[in-house]
Amino acid sequence: KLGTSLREAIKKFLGRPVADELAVKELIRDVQRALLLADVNVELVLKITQLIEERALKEPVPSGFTRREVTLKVLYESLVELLGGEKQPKILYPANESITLMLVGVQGSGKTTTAAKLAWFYKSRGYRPGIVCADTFRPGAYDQLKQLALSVGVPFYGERTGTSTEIALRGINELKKMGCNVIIIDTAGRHKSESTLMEEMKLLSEVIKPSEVILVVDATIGQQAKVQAEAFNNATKIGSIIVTKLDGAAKGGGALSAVVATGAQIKFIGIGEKIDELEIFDPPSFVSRLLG
Amino acid sequence: KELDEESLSSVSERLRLALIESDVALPVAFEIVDNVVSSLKGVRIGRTEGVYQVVLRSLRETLYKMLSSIQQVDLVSEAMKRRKEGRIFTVMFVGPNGHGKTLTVAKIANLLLKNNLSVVLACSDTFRAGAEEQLEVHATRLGVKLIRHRYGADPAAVAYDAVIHALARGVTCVLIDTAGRLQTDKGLMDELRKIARVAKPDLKVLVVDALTGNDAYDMAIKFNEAIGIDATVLTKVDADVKGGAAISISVATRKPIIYFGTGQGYDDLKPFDAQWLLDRILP
Ligand SMILES: Nc1nc2c(ncn2[C@@H]2O[C@H](COP(=O)(O)OP(=O)(O)OP(=O)(O)O)[C@@H](O)[C@H]2O)c(=O)[nH]1
Ligand SMILES: Nc1nc2c(ncn2[C@@H]2O[C@H](COP(=O)(O)OP(=O)(O)OP(=O)(O)O)[C@@H](O)[C@H]2O)c(=O)[nH]1
Ligand SMILES: [Mg+2]
Ligand SMILES: [Mg+2]
Repeated sequence: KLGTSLREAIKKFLGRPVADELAVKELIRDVQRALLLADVNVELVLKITQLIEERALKEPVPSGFTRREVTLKVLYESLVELLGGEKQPKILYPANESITLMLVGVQGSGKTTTAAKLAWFYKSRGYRPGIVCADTFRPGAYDQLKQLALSVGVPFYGERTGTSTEIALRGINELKKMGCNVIIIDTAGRHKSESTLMEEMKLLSEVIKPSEVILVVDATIGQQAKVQAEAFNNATKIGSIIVTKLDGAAKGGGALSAVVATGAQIKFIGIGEKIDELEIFDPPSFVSRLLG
Repeated sequence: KELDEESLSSVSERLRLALIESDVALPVAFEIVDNVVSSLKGVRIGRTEGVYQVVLRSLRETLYKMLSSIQQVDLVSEAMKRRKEGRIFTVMFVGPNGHGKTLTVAKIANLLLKNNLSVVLACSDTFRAGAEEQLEVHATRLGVKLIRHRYGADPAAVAYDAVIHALARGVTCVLIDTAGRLQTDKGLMDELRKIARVAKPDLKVLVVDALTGNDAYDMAIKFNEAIGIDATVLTKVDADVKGGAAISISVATRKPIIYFGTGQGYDDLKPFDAQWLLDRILP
């Protein structure tokens, strides 16, 4: 029963002569299972499927359509809607503006790699990016980011000693002087229970006042995604989300929970370790992958 | 009263969801709860006993039995045994990107050093930016030798070099750090096979982030299929996680979780404790 992918469930559902209430309920069960397998937060799964079930059973069926087609349409649309739907996230900025992007997230989520990917993305679109290493904690963080900046071919600023706030401020100043108009700040990994680190992030954000704080989320994260995202959002308002490691088997349902928890949109996804393996987020394809 | 189908089915739904909320992979949660429930069908319980409490207790007992039936591995005594036999002890660390292998290598090195065992590190991550500099910092802080080649070199050659170094210099423990990889990358899983074939490690340790959801199950299965996993370290349990991934990995590999990573310091390594884990996972 568990091996039934959602696609098979939908095929079975569509194959029925009449999409009676029982068939809708059975489809909802299969949807729940697919979303849970995709790591969407349990509470959110129950909430989403309850809403879909109510809408699907009450929604008027337009002529030429069947209730079963309405149910599937409701399911798909609800998920795409949750992810921002048709609303285009702001990715491209006016060239005369100087913007600062600050990357935050749990240890190992992919911030440093993503910082370099973002630099490459904006460079290939005619911007002048610069990267700042404000991670003063992790061994080799400076070298990692410096090597990446070199491979992208963008200016890098870092200091081997100093506080993250001082380095970030000096870095932004130096890169602006060099003519950079997209300044990307990489920060140390941290999670909600490390209060000193959460405080440091809050202070850093208050001092450098970034144009946007970007939460980087590992696609393999499970039920804790919601709780971690909430904690980050309470410390520093999250402007957007980037989901990494979607080149693996994980469906990234944790990212959906993070979206709902922060109200921020997913702008990019990471699909590999290389500099160019960053894609602009596309809700419909994310949803179809989520549903298996 | 007798435990019947009806009273058991609503309880099993609740417990399955509780396990899933604790990050136990869905198929694992289903299998475990269904087995517990089917073993309780027709069982008579006291009139005042709650069905939920009875099933929960049985679930805990089942999980505890499953975890304790897995043969534990004591890294330190294994190393000491090898030293006594005049042999070296090679441990290879593998796992998904960013889940904590490099820091775990440093923690294990620290533990071995504290037990008066000599250690040499091998940086078999010749791919990722800053990987060698990162491990070099740990080696310097710990006062141990790091064997490294240039970026792009053959990771198996680095591991081999470290083994030769240990044999020549009378160093007991060789800890091999490898590059992160996702289990779906066939080429990288083949690379791992090659490193294992060349280095012939005594222990292959899987390092997985405790924040991982359902993917932990597939990760464990695929890494196990590729090189055979002997033990697992579950990291970042200090991130207020429930730790259900430990159950998924135990079921997939039938090998022990030997340590929990409980922070970013070298001493933040906690030996496996089944009761402690179950206290977190179960309601
Ligand atoms: N396969 C894959 N690997 C990725 C992706 N993004 C990052 N990685 C890898 O994930 C690992 C962790 O990436 P980092 O950039 O070091 O993560 P981080 O968030 O900066 O880590 P900390 O600074 O320690 O918190 C590295 O091995 C990266 O190469 C991705 O989209 N796909
Ligand atoms: N809080 C906490 N952080 C941890 C723990 N273990 C590792 N980390 C952090 O997780 C991040 C990634 O750790 P690494 O050791 O670089 O992970 P890795 O698996 O070697 O990464 P790749 O080589 O890029 O695949 C670092 O910021 C570590 O400090 C832990 O038990 N608790
Ligand atoms: Mg980093
Ligand atoms: Mg590493």
